[in-house]
Amino acid sequence: HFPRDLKWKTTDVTFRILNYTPDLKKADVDRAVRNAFNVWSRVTPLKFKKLYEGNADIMISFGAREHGDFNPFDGPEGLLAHAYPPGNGIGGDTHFDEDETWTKDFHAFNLFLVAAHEFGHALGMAHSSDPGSLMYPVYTYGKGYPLAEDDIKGIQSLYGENPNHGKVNPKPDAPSKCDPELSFDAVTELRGETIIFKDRFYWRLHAQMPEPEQNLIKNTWPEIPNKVDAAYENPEKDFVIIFSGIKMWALNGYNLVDGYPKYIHKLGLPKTVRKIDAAVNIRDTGKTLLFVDEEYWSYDEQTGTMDSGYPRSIEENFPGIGDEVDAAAYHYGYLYFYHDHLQFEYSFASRKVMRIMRANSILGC
Amino acid sequence: KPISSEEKDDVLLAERYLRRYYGMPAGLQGERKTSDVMSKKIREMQEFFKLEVTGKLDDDTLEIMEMARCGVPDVAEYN
Repeated sequence: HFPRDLKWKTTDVTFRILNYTPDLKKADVDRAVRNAFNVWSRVTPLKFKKLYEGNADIMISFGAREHGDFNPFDGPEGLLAHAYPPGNGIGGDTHFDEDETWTKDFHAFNLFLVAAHEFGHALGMAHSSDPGSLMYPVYTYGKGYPLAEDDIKGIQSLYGENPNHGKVNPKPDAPSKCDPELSFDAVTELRGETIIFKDRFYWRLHAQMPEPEQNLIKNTWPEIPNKVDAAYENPEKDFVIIFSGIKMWALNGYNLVDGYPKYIHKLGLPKTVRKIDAAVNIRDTGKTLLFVDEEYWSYDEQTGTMDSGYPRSIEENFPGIGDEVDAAAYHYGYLYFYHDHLQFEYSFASRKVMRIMRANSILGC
Repeated sequence: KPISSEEKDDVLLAERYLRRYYGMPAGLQGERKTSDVMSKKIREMQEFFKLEVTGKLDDDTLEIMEMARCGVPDVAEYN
């Protein structure tokens, strides 16, 4: 919140659109603004009434550079919009940078998302440091209801809950790296870094960074779905394959490779496989193991074909790790299997589990 | 050693960013003091964005500074 928890004294808040951007039809702007207010009214007792003349609590306008509040915009990109916390006069007013291109889709910049963020300020919310929240200061495009738990907790502590609305389905908070119950979706190496996928986020571990860095997947790779099932690196060919459902994407460094997504069945998996749980490349053999439910396949990176004699049982061939895995990695002769909150260090040579650790010990917890 | 023009641009970008969002005072304050203040403000920014807190303009810090964002300061007092 802003200092002193500034908020509107009444639950009936008025707004007025003073001018329109030429980038969109008037009706699209009206819809984006109304939907952005609805984001907040769904979870609070607040009601937003549109005025067509006179002074409203939240005055909405589009302007470029210096636009009347001695708080100028900066031309295309950079600054997108700003809003003032609740109060008289300029309080609550929301300004959009007319030098941006406003859209109603994923192209930069989606007016609904920016408006929803700015109205958060106009209602008393300051910036959040949770990269998955709507009130995070950096723009990210995403579909669906945009509020995260953090946003809802914040707005409800100012205004209370909506007595007439059932529970919404907020975006979960960013996972906490030292949560003892933390599990992972996928783990891969990427040119010496380690990338750990969890929900809409990934952690990046770099030898020269003492702390893991957490980012939204969409922030780095907008084309990749929000949920990654498995990933592995082929260091020989210098690519990383990311699996989500029946599709896979390839990265070269942090860049997506053209020609993807491809179907996972191109690898030779049967059509009955709809999702890969974990994938790992064994550097010494050039084979990539693909784990699906209680079984795994072996893919030969050299020939680009599935090895015969598969699928095999995980439980029988990797005794001690259980029958399913969430993620897998390979370092210096050891396979690291992640399942729920546990991590199994498995010796490839002696075919047994050497250590069992918490999954998040890799994150320094 | 003189800094390259690219590094100079980075410093200008950072100064503008920190002035706008982290309340870094504008104007000349003597070379040493300016860089102390800037380092403190970079630390604040890095802490907010959960970056490695170095007080230096590294690549990750500059990358965040270059991203499109909301114009409301992250740490300003509102009166």
